[in-house]
Amino acid sequence: MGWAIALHGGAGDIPLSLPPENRLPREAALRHCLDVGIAALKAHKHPLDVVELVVRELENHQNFNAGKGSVLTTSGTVEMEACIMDGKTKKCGAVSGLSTVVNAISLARLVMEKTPHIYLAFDGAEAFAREHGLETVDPSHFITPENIERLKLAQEANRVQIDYTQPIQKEVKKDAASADVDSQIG
Amino acid sequence: TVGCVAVDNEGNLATATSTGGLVNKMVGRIGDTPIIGAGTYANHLCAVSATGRGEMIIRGTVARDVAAVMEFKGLSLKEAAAYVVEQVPPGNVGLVAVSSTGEVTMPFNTTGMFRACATEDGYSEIGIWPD
Repeated sequence: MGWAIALHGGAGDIPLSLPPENRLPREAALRHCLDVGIAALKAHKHPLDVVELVVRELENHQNFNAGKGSVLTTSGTVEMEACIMDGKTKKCGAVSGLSTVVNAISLARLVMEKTPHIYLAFDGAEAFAREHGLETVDPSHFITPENIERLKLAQEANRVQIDYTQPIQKEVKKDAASADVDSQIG
Repeated sequence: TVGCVAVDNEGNLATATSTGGLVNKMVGRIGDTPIIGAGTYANHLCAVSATGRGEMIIRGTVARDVAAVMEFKGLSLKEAAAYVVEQVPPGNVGLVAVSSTGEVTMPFNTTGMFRACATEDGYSEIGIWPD
């Protein structure tokens, strides 16, 4: 038995033709975050500290959908969520509806450690973050030009999208539907 | 979504997940990430962090199911995670998981998943699409 770590930066319809300018920064970020986690485990930090540390790094990277770089709601706002859990004790903490907290995962850990509850959301979670001095910023900090464009395309196509899914324009959807019909005809 | 799972030399396990949710989601929508047992779960056997379409992950209680299949069917982490991911309609889920014995797995049924892992014996992997 030895230590082990795994991390992800989201799943979805990631095109095989993903341009290097989009792929390389994400691969570099994954490598960096993995190195951070490995170093922490080698330093005998508790896995709870390790996963919080690594997720904070991922949240701070604007190419991933969490923290800075979070995708936008129908209203063009961010509503971030996070959760943390310890295996042996099953202690856990979760937060939702955050718009100003820089690292949602650290707030989730505070919920786990400083409240009798498991889950805080929206105004209550924001107030709890301020009470405990967590770093907060203007919501605009999290919004990137790329995500404004993604929202625009998603709204034009009238759909919601998971991470990295390529937007489908209305005309393309129509073509795809036609293709399905053709396929069924055989 | 981003997430991380880890186990130390003593078998202590932990998981963490963080997300902005779905593009164009309704205001007030809650996804799988903060729902214990859906997108995030850890017990004495394994730690799991999921990503994908939250509504499908909640319906599948994906993270908890991996632990339950290990506990009640006696499968390995790799087998349990593959089984659970297979139960979710294609294109909807990916996860990373580690077991208390240092096993690692990163299955997904989407086109790709940004992922990385390492173990004490020197194994390391960074990937996006299936091998």
